[in-house]
Amino acid sequence: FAYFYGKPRWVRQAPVVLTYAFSQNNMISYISLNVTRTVFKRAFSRWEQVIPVSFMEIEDYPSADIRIGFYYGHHGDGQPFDGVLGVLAHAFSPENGRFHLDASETWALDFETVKSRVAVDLESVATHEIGHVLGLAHSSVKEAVMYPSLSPRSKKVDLKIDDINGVQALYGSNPNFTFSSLLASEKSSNKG
Amino acid sequence: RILPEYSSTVIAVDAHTTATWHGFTRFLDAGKGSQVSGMSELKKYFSRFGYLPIPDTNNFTDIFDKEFQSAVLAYQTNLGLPVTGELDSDTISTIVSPRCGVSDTKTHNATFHATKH
Repeated sequence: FAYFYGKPRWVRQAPVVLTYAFSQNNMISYISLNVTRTVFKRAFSRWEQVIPVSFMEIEDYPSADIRIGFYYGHHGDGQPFDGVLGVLAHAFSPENGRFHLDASETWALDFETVKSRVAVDLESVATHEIGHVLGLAHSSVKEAVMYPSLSPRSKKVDLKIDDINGVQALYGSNPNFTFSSLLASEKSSNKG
Repeated sequence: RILPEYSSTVIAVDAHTTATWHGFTRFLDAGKGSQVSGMSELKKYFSRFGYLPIPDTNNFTDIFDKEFQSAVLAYQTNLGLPVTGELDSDTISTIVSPRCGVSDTKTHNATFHATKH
Protein backbone atom coordinates (compact mmCIF):
# COMPACT_ATOMS: atom_id res chain seq x y z
CA PHE A 1 0.00 0.00 0.00
CA ALA A 2 1.02 3.61 -0.34
CA TYR A 3 -0.04 7.04 0.87
CA PHE A 4 -0.33 10.38 -0.77
CA TYR A 5 2.59 12.72 -0.40
CA GLY A 6 2.66 13.99 3.21
CA LYS A 7 0.37 11.16 4.35
CA PRO A 8 -2.82 13.27 4.64
CA ARG A 9 -5.81 11.87 6.60
CA TRP A 10 -9.08 13.16 8.06
CA VAL A 11 -8.23 14.68 11.43
CA ARG A 12 -11.40 14.69 13.53
CA GLN A 13 -12.38 14.25 17.17
CA ALA A 14 -13.53 10.69 17.87
CA PRO A 15 -16.02 9.27 17.03
CA VAL A 16 -15.01 10.16 13.48
CA VAL A 17 -18.09 10.55 11.27
CA LEU A 18 -17.64 11.63 7.66
CA THR A 19 -20.69 12.77 5.73
CA TYR A 20 -21.26 12.09 2.05
CA ALA A 21 -23.79 13.32 -0.50
CA PHE A 22 -24.66 12.80 -4.15
CA SER A 23 -24.74 15.64 -6.63
CA GLN A 24 -28.41 15.57 -7.64
CA ASN A 25 -27.68 17.20 -11.00
CA ASN A 26 -24.84 14.85 -11.87
CA MET A 27 -26.16 11.33 -11.51
CA ILE A 28 -26.67 8.55 -14.03
CA SER A 29 -30.29 7.89 -14.89
CA TYR A 30 -30.23 4.19 -15.77
CA ILE A 31 -29.41 3.26 -12.17
CA SER A 32 -31.93 4.71 -9.70
CA LEU A 33 -30.70 6.97 -6.90
CA ASN A 34 -31.90 4.47 -4.30
CA VAL A 35 -29.97 1.64 -5.87
CA THR A 36 -26.90 3.85 -6.20
CA ARG A 37 -27.25 4.71 -2.51
CA THR A 38 -27.41 1.04 -1.60
CA VAL A 39 -24.26 0.28 -3.60
CA PHE A 40 -22.30 3.15 -2.05
CA LYS A 41 -23.51 2.29 1.44
CA ARG A 42 -22.11 -1.21 0.98
CA ALA A 43 -18.84 0.21 -0.32
CA PHE A 44 -18.48 2.61 2.62
CA SER A 45 -19.36 -0.13 5.10
CA ARG A 46 -16.43 -2.24 3.96
CA TRP A 47 -14.06 0.48 5.17
CA GLU A 48 -16.17 1.15 8.29
CA GLN A 49 -15.64 -2.47 9.31
CA VAL A 50 -11.87 -2.06 9.58
CA ILE A 51 -11.33 1.47 10.90
CA PRO A 52 -12.95 3.57 13.64
CA VAL A 53 -14.56 5.86 11.07
CA SER A 54 -18.21 5.87 10.06
CA PHE A 55 -19.94 7.42 7.09
CA MET A 56 -23.34 9.07 6.98
CA GLU A 57 -25.28 10.13 3.90
CA ILE A 58 -26.73 13.62 4.00
CA GLU A 59 -28.84 15.58 1.53
CA ASP A 60 -26.92 18.84 1.60
CA TYR A 61 -24.28 18.26 -1.08
CA PRO A 62 -22.19 21.45 -0.61
CA SER A 63 -21.65 20.85 3.08
CA ALA A 64 -20.85 17.15 2.85
CA ASP A 65 -17.31 15.95 3.57
CA ILE A 66 -17.40 13.62 0.55
CA ARG A 67 -19.16 14.88 -2.59
CA ILE A 68 -20.00 12.26 -5.22
CA GLY A 69 -21.02 12.90 -8.81
CA PHE A 70 -20.92 11.43 -12.32
CA TYR A 71 -19.40 13.70 -14.99
CA TYR A 72 -18.55 13.71 -18.70
CA GLY A 73 -15.21 14.96 -20.07
CA HIS A 74 -14.17 18.31 -18.64
CA HIS A 75 -15.88 18.94 -15.30
CA GLY A 76 -13.97 21.75 -13.70
CA ASP A 77 -11.20 20.06 -11.74
CA GLY A 78 -8.51 20.06 -14.42
CA GLN A 79 -8.69 16.27 -14.80
CA PRO A 80 -11.12 15.65 -17.67
CA PHE A 81 -12.62 12.23 -18.20
CA ASP A 82 -11.97 10.47 -21.48
CA GLY A 83 -15.02 8.56 -22.65
CA VAL A 84 -15.61 4.85 -22.64
CA LEU A 85 -13.09 2.94 -20.51
CA GLY A 86 -9.72 4.64 -20.05
CA VAL A 87 -10.02 6.56 -16.79
CA LEU A 88 -13.08 5.32 -14.85
CA ALA A 89 -13.13 7.68 -11.88
CA HIS A 90 -10.95 9.69 -9.54
CA ALA A 91 -11.10 10.98 -5.99
CA PHE A 92 -9.02 13.50 -4.10
CA SER A 93 -6.88 12.98 -1.04
CA PRO A 94 -7.94 14.09 2.46
CA GLU A 95 -9.50 16.38 3.42
CA ASN A 96 -10.68 17.43 -0.07
CA GLY A 97 -13.49 14.91 -0.41
CA ARG A 98 -14.27 15.25 -4.12
CA PHE A 99 -15.25 11.93 -5.69
CA HIS A 100 -15.99 11.85 -9.43
CA LEU A 101 -17.03 9.00 -11.74
CA ASP A 102 -16.95 9.04 -15.53
CA ALA A 103 -20.54 9.25 -16.73
CA SER A 104 -19.46 7.83 -20.11
CA GLU A 105 -18.93 4.38 -18.63
CA THR A 106 -21.51 1.61 -18.67
CA TRP A 107 -21.88 1.28 -14.93
CA ALA A 108 -23.14 -2.11 -13.80
CA LEU A 109 -24.36 -3.71 -10.57
CA ASP A 110 -23.98 -7.24 -11.89
CA PHE A 111 -22.94 -8.86 -15.12
CA GLU A 112 -25.96 -11.12 -15.52
CA THR A 113 -28.31 -8.32 -16.44
CA VAL A 114 -25.69 -6.08 -18.07
CA LYS A 115 -24.18 -7.80 -21.09
CA SER A 116 -22.03 -4.98 -22.45
CA ARG A 117 -18.37 -5.86 -23.07
CA VAL A 118 -17.38 -2.49 -21.61
CA ALA A 119 -19.49 -2.77 -18.44
CA VAL A 120 -17.71 -1.54 -15.30
CA ASP A 121 -18.63 -2.64 -11.78
CA LEU A 122 -19.87 0.41 -9.82
CA GLU A 123 -19.30 -1.08 -6.37
CA SER A 124 -15.68 -2.01 -7.14
CA VAL A 125 -14.82 1.48 -8.35
CA ALA A 126 -16.71 3.07 -5.43
CA THR A 127 -14.80 0.95 -2.91
CA HIS A 128 -11.49 1.85 -4.58
CA GLU A 129 -12.16 5.60 -4.68
CA ILE A 130 -13.27 5.65 -1.03
CA GLY A 131 -9.79 4.35 -0.26
CA HIS A 132 -8.37 7.46 -1.93
CA VAL A 133 -10.78 9.72 -0.07
CA LEU A 134 -9.44 8.18 3.18
CA GLY A 135 -5.82 8.74 2.15
CA LEU A 136 -4.63 5.56 0.45
CA ALA A 137 -2.72 5.89 -2.81
CA HIS A 138 -2.36 3.04 -5.30
CA SER A 139 -1.08 -0.38 -4.32
CA SER A 140 1.21 -2.58 -6.39
CA VAL A 141 -0.58 -5.68 -5.09
CA LYS A 142 -2.75 -6.84 -7.99
CA GLU A 143 -5.41 -8.40 -5.76
CA ALA A 144 -5.76 -5.31 -3.62
CA VAL A 145 -8.77 -3.03 -3.99
CA MET A 146 -6.31 -0.12 -4.23
CA TYR A 147 -4.60 -1.55 -7.31
CA PRO A 148 -5.10 1.10 -10.00
CA SER A 149 -6.58 -0.87 -12.88
CA LEU A 150 -9.81 -2.84 -13.16
CA SER A 151 -10.82 -4.92 -16.17
CA PRO A 152 -14.29 -4.49 -17.63
CA ARG A 153 -16.84 -7.04 -16.40
CA SER A 154 -14.76 -7.82 -13.31
CA LYS A 155 -15.57 -7.26 -9.62
CA LYS A 156 -13.16 -6.47 -6.79
CA VAL A 157 -14.91 -5.25 -3.65
CA ASP A 158 -13.42 -7.24 -0.76
CA LEU A 159 -10.61 -5.41 1.04
CA LYS A 160 -7.40 -7.39 1.10
CA ILE A 161 -4.75 -7.43 3.84
CA ASP A 162 -2.74 -4.82 1.92
CA ASP A 163 -5.72 -2.45 1.90
CA ILE A 164 -6.51 -3.09 5.57
CA ASN A 165 -2.94 -2.64 6.78
CA GLY A 166 -2.68 0.61 4.88
CA VAL A 167 -5.89 2.20 6.12
CA GLN A 168 -5.48 0.95 9.69
CA ALA A 169 -2.01 2.51 9.81
CA LEU A 170 -3.74 5.82 9.05
CA TYR A 171 -6.76 5.54 11.37
CA GLY A 172 -6.18 2.63 13.73
CA SER A 173 -8.35 -0.45 13.89
CA ASN A 174 -12.09 -0.65 14.41
CA PRO A 175 -12.36 -2.24 17.91
CA ASN A 176 -14.85 -4.77 16.55
CA PHE A 177 -12.60 -5.74 13.67
CA THR A 178 -11.10 -9.19 13.43
CA PHE A 179 -9.92 -10.93 10.28
CA SER A 180 -12.43 -13.72 10.93
CA SER A 181 -15.24 -11.14 11.03
CA LEU A 182 -13.98 -9.90 7.69
CA LEU A 183 -13.99 -13.40 6.17
CA ALA A 184 -17.50 -13.98 7.50
CA SER A 185 -18.80 -10.81 5.89
CA GLU A 186 -17.02 -11.71 2.64
CA LYS A 187 -18.75 -15.08 2.58
CA SER A 188 -22.15 -13.56 3.29
CA SER A 189 -21.74 -10.86 0.64
CA ASN A 190 -20.58 -13.43 -1.91
CA LYS A 191 -23.66 -15.55 -1.19
CA GLY A 192 -25.75 -12.39 -1.52
CA ARG B 1 19.04 -9.26 -32.22
CA ILE B 2 21.12 -6.46 -30.63
CA LEU B 3 20.36 -3.01 -31.96
CA PRO B 4 23.13 -0.38 -31.85
CA GLU B 5 22.13 1.98 -29.09
CA TYR B 6 21.03 4.90 -31.21
CA SER B 7 19.86 3.30 -34.40
CA SER B 8 16.12 3.60 -34.77
CA THR B 9 13.86 0.88 -36.03
CA VAL B 10 10.93 2.70 -37.54
CA ILE B 11 7.81 0.57 -37.27
CA ALA B 12 5.12 1.57 -39.75
CA VAL B 13 1.81 1.65 -37.89
CA ASP B 14 -1.75 2.75 -38.43
CA ALA B 15 -1.99 5.85 -36.19
CA HIS B 16 -5.82 6.11 -36.23
CA THR B 17 -7.42 4.28 -33.31
CA THR B 18 -10.51 5.53 -31.48
CA ALA B 19 -10.92 3.42 -28.27
CA THR B 20 -9.39 5.09 -25.23
CA TRP B 21 -5.82 3.76 -24.95
CA HIS B 22 -6.55 0.73 -27.13
CA GLY B 23 -4.31 2.20 -29.79
CA PHE B 24 -1.34 1.74 -27.50
CA THR B 25 -1.31 -1.96 -28.36
CA ARG B 26 0.67 -1.03 -31.46
CA PHE B 27 3.70 -0.30 -29.28
CA LEU B 28 3.95 -3.95 -28.24
CA ASP B 29 7.58 -5.07 -27.79
CA ALA B 30 9.01 -1.59 -28.43
CA GLY B 31 12.20 -1.04 -26.48
CA LYS B 32 14.93 1.49 -25.95
CA GLY B 33 16.24 3.00 -29.18
CA SER B 34 13.11 2.31 -31.20
CA GLN B 35 11.00 5.04 -32.75
CA VAL B 36 7.32 4.50 -33.34
CA SER B 37 5.00 7.11 -34.75
CA GLY B 38 2.59 8.22 -31.99
CA MET B 39 4.75 7.14 -29.06
CA SER B 40 4.49 10.73 -27.82
CA GLU B 41 0.84 9.95 -26.99
CA LEU B 42 1.93 7.00 -24.85
CA LYS B 43 4.40 9.29 -23.10
CA LYS B 44 1.49 11.63 -22.27
CA TYR B 45 -0.21 8.65 -20.63
CA PHE B 46 2.89 8.04 -18.52
CA SER B 47 3.10 11.72 -17.71
CA ARG B 48 -0.55 11.84 -16.65
CA PHE B 49 -0.01 9.07 -14.10
CA GLY B 50 3.14 10.62 -12.69
CA TYR B 51 5.95 8.78 -14.43
CA LEU B 52 7.27 11.45 -16.80
CA PRO B 53 7.72 15.16 -16.20
CA ILE B 54 6.36 17.34 -19.01
CA PRO B 55 9.37 18.48 -21.08
CA ASP B 56 10.28 22.18 -21.30
CA THR B 57 9.30 22.10 -24.95
CA ASN B 58 5.88 20.84 -23.86
CA ASN B 59 6.21 18.20 -26.58
CA PHE B 60 7.18 14.57 -26.22
CA THR B 61 9.11 12.82 -28.97
CA ASP B 62 8.31 9.48 -30.61
CA ILE B 63 11.67 8.02 -29.57
CA PHE B 64 11.93 5.36 -26.87
CA ASP B 65 14.78 7.11 -25.07
CA LYS B 66 16.56 6.51 -21.76
CA GLU B 67 14.16 8.72 -19.80
CA PHE B 68 11.16 6.85 -21.14
CA GLN B 69 12.79 3.55 -20.25
CA SER B 70 13.13 4.76 -16.63
CA ALA B 71 9.45 5.65 -16.66
CA VAL B 72 8.55 2.19 -17.95
CA LEU B 73 10.70 0.59 -15.24
CA ALA B 74 8.99 2.67 -12.52
CA TYR B 75 5.55 1.84 -13.94
CA GLN B 76 6.31 -1.88 -14.02
CA THR B 77 7.55 -1.73 -10.42
CA ASN B 78 4.50 0.21 -9.25
CA LEU B 79 2.00 -2.06 -10.99
CA GLY B 80 3.62 -5.28 -9.81
CA LEU B 81 4.64 -6.30 -13.34
CA PRO B 82 7.82 -8.07 -14.51
CA VAL B 83 10.42 -5.28 -14.57
CA THR B 84 11.85 -5.48 -18.09
CA GLY B 85 12.06 -1.85 -19.19
CA GLU B 86 10.29 -2.86 -22.40
CA LEU B 87 6.70 -2.64 -23.58
CA ASP B 88 6.09 -6.35 -23.26
CA SER B 89 2.64 -7.91 -23.37
CA ASP B 90 2.04 -7.74 -19.59
CA THR B 91 2.89 -4.06 -19.60
CA ILE B 92 0.83 -3.20 -22.67
CA SER B 93 -2.23 -5.10 -21.44
CA THR B 94 -2.03 -3.25 -18.12
CA ILE B 95 -1.60 0.11 -19.86
CA VAL B 96 -4.71 -0.36 -22.00
CA SER B 97 -6.76 -1.68 -19.08
CA PRO B 98 -9.29 0.79 -17.61
CA ARG B 99 -8.11 2.37 -14.42
CA CYS B 100 -8.48 5.01 -11.73
CA GLY B 101 -7.47 8.50 -12.76
CA VAL B 102 -5.45 9.21 -9.63
CA SER B 103 -1.75 9.48 -10.36
CA ASP B 104 0.41 6.62 -9.16
CA THR B 105 2.86 9.10 -7.72
CA LYS B 106 1.27 12.04 -6.09
CA THR B 107 4.26 14.36 -6.61
CA HIS B 108 4.40 15.13 -10.29
CA ASN B 109 8.01 16.24 -10.48
CA ALA B 110 9.42 13.09 -9.00
CA THR B 111 9.33 9.73 -10.66
CA PHE B 112 8.20 7.84 -7.66
CA HIS B 113 7.25 9.65 -4.51
CA ALA B 114 4.37 7.85 -2.91
CA THR B 115 5.58 6.34 0.33
CA LYS B 116 5.57 2.58 -0.26
CA HIS B 117 5.18 0.12 2.63
